[in-house]
Amino acid sequence: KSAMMYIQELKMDYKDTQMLSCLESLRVSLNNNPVSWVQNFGAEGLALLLNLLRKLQDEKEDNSMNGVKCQHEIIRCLKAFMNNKHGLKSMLDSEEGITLLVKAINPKVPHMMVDAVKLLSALCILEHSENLHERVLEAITEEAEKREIERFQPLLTGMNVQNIALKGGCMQLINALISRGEELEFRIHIRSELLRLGLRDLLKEVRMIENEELRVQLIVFDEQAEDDSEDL
Amino acid sequence: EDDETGIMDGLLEALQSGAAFRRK
Repeated sequence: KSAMMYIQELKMDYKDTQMLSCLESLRVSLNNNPVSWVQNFGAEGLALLLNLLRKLQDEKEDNSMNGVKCQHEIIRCLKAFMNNKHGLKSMLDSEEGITLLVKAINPKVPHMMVDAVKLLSALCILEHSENLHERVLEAITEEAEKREIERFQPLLTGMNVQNIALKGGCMQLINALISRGEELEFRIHIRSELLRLGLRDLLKEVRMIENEELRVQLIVFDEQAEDDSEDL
Repeated sequence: EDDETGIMDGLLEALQSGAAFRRK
């Protein structure tokens, strides 16, 4: 199918089941076609995906199982879309892209949350003219303000879910946010905020888990804290 | 160069291995 055909389909008022199969097929196409195909899908296709994600997220609690699956599939499509310069640029140019990824930090849907936190971590460490970790942190802060919760609460709740990949993903985002801070004060502030909110106790449990991915992230977290403490 | 693909894959791999966090 051509990129234009997917754009037409995304404009249709599909039911969840039909939409899910369209999104699954789109993800495969985004992953396997040349960059020119992704370029044809372009900013218009991205805007349609983001609109759909926003609509599904706004449906709140009455989300059907397929609605949640569609949200996850859109996050996977976004990853495939951002796997090249053009897609990445379109995503960063879009007003809502990062905000909607932050909204997908939903501990009730661990598999989707893993993908969302990993994509946000990747954006934080991307070399870019703009400090992207600041944009990600701003989006996290704004979303928490809307929901009247502590900004890192969803990440800490994610750390508490019995899903090792999610614990690893949350630690990645924590490390990415802290490590990209140029100011020592900023890094210490974020770390203290997390520890005060409950990360200190969560880490005690997480350190007991034998898992290579988690171990790497814990070493990074500890080493950065040690370095900063010496600098201080 | 504009056709470069795998940017996200590279970033995700660097995060997972810890390479992304090594001090320059």
